[in-house]
Amino acid sequence: NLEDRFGDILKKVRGQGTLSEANIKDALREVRLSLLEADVHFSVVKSFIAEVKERALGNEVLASLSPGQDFVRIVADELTKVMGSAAAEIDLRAKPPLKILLMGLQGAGKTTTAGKLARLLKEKHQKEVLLVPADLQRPAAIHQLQTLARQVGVDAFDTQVGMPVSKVCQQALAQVDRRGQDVAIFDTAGRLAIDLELMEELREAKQLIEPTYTLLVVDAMTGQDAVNVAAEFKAQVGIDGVILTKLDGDARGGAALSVRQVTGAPIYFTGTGEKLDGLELFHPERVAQRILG
Amino acid sequence: LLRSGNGLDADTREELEALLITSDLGLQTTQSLLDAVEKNLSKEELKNPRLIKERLKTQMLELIRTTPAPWPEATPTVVMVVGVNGAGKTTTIGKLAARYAQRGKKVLLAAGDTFRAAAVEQLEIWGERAHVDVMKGDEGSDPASVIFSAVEKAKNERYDLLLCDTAGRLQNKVNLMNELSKVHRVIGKAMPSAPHEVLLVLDATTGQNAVSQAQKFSEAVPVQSLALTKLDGSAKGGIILAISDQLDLPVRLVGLGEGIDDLRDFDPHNFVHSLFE
Ligand SMILES: Nc1nc2c(ncn2[C@@H]2O[C@H](COP(=O)(O)OP(=O)(O)OP(=O)(O)O)[C@@H](O)[C@H]2O)c(=O)[nH]1
Ligand SMILES: Nc1nc2c(ncn2[C@@H]2O[C@H](COP(=O)(O)OP(=O)(O)OP(=O)(O)O)[C@@H](O)[C@H]2O)c(=O)[nH]1
Ligand SMILES: [Mg+2]
Ligand SMILES: [Mg+2]
Repeated sequence: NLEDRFGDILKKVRGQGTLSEANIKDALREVRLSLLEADVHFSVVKSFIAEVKERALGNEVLASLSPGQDFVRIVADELTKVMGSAAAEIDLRAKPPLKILLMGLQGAGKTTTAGKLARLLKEKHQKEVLLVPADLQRPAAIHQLQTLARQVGVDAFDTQVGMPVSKVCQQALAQVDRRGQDVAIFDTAGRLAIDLELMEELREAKQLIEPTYTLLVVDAMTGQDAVNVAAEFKAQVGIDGVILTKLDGDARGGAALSVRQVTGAPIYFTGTGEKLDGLELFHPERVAQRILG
Repeated sequence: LLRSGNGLDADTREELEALLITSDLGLQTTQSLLDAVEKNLSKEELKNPRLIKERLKTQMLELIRTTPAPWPEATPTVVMVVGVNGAGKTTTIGKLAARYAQRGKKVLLAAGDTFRAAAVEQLEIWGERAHVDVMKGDEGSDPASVIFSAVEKAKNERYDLLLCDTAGRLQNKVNLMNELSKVHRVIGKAMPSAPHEVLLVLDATTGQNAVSQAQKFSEAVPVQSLALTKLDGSAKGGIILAISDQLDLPVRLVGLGEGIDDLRDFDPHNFVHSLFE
């Protein structure tokens, strides 16, 4: 478990009569090093270390029999606070149609994730799904999602090149109503959080769709910019949840901690492969261990 | 060597650490740059913020001053484009195709991603936009054979430039990295001097994993230069300093948007300047 990961850190504090500023200094530096290497944002690390230090030097560790263990427990506890302690799940009992809007930076994995979600909802939850290609920008994006829809065996809205995004959203919603489908998943174009025009387009789409879940798709290898991306998408559009992709790679995934800290939104799923079965529930403790290295 | 009192004061050091780390230079490269600043400036100079900044910029430029060699002229010059999923390979190839077509070169694109949905269609659209030919194989065919055929065609029909697109892959996937090595070997079989360039595409929003990408891709194929994409975003792309520090790979190209003209040659001075904005 998480506390087993702290072997090295524990050695630095072991055998001390009590936790003092001096003997936890090395251990704190170790934790800071580990989090920064994992791409957790500089300021998220700073406030995390401050929290740990305050608790470690506070009342709960005074005259402890095993101060090293207490230090480790505090770090694990603080990490769990940010990452969450239990897997968060999408509420499938909500009144249909369940509408999911996917957004995020270019190349994060939105289109592939849309296909994976469709497959999960169809195979595991027997839902009727409509995949909506609402990326009118990227070459062959419509074709890409329609191909995935075929592979999964779900319906795809027949988006035409040149249609405005608003029209796609309206007509797709009308189709879901007519056909009585349970779920509609809207795939959007990748966009920079600093692109005002495209963020406005996204806001308009959200207003039209009124999604049950607006999900930010984040690449697990994202660096310090994760904080800017999460903050901007939250401020300009609103985030109901996050999907972290490409966790089958060897990136430590510190972006997850930064995004959690900045948005407080649950991470619902992780992408764990290129194929359509590569989607799992987010396990906070597993990802916390990975971030700590 | 510990010279007491001959370093940056703690607040200044923390401020500079924050600037460099949040630009994705990584802790290791940040610390070695700041240590070098302390070594190279006098005690008095270390109290002057402008001098500290100038020294830091000079050192950064030293790290990234290797300019990549120009592509050798051959018939065709073969460039193999590699990188992780979603980095911007296909788009970068489209931009390069347009650049060289506009210069009157005869360009061929090889649709070497035979796996991902609509990968070939995406490259074909870029081919149309750039007014260049695209060579593709049958659906689901082996990438190595598609690229082999493309090299053959490029030689026989006397193209100036062949750009080979490959499927995205994560560097820890041994079988996919082996596939990449195989594609590289097969290119060499079709034309002994080829590929003349292996270009690794990195997304500027990537964190320290970029170093592992550069390392592992270089183990599979002889990566010669980098293309840094999505630098039009808020990410600073400091990973290239970490990579230069550890692997000495030059940056050739920068992607500044999703349009066909959004490609620039890497300019170290502009890059370092923008880190301090
Ligand atoms: N290994 C791995 N690859 C993934 C995962 N999710 C997506 N990918 C790959 O990442 C690349 C980008 O995925 P897309 O679905 O096209 O990303 P996108 O966000 O829709 O991209 P844009 O529409 O251009 O913004 C593709 O090569 C996908 O196969 C994952 O969890 N693991
Ligand atoms: N803003 C911006 N977006 C870019 C840039 N380069 C590529 N993109 C976008 O990034 C996304 C992924 O680009 P692709 O060219 O499909 O990436 P890829 O490496 O070929 O992806 P896979 O083949 O799936 O591994 C697309 O939405 C591109 O438009 C850039 O320089 N700036
Ligand atoms: Mg997409
Ligand atoms: Mg591609």
